[in-house]
Amino acid sequence: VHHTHAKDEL
Amino acid sequence: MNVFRLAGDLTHLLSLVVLLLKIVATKSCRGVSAKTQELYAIVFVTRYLDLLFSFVSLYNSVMKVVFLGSAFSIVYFMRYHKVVRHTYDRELDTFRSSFLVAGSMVLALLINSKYTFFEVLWTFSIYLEAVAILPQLVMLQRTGNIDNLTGNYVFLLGMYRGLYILNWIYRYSTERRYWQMIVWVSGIIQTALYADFFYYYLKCWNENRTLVIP
Repeated sequence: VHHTHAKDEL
Repeated sequence: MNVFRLAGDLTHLLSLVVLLLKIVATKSCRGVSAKTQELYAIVFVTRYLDLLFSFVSLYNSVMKVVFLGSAFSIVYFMRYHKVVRHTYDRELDTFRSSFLVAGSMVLALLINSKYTFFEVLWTFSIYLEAVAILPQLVMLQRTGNIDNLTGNYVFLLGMYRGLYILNWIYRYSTERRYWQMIVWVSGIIQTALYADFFYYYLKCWNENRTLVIP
């Protein structure tokens, strides 16, 4: 299962 | 953090330094699209709202503040500075950027990974960033001879997007559970928009002449 998005990028 | 991501962020930072340098040193924003700069300001505000409630790293937070600050500084210079604002080529900057904002908002409401206020705004910022360069690219075509700093600014922005794609490939192949389809598709479209510009930039650079986009 994947995370949707980590939001650790700019 | 990997080398592609770091290089991408630093290239992004450098592009903003180059643009601010052009504006401050030459007291001119000739050839620069205020519409693109305003779109970037909207992108950064809607994406970095998470500064208020989520912390990833000091690096991330500092970069977010720097990107926000530089975007608003550029818009300030172009719209309000007593000398610089007179150098803005209003008649060459005619792209209807409100369509880009509206289209990105509709798409964000339709395609997002969670239907919440902050998630939709974040998704909107991803879609809007993908197309925010369009007014600038159209303006370059109309400008004729493009000065070095403006050409380098757009080139560095395109490089930054290309490096982010390498970062995603690297992360996908090294991290488990790393998946962000909305960001990837938008990012690939965004990078593709630079293809034409890159072609002429490298061609003119190779022939050692002033950049002109036919």
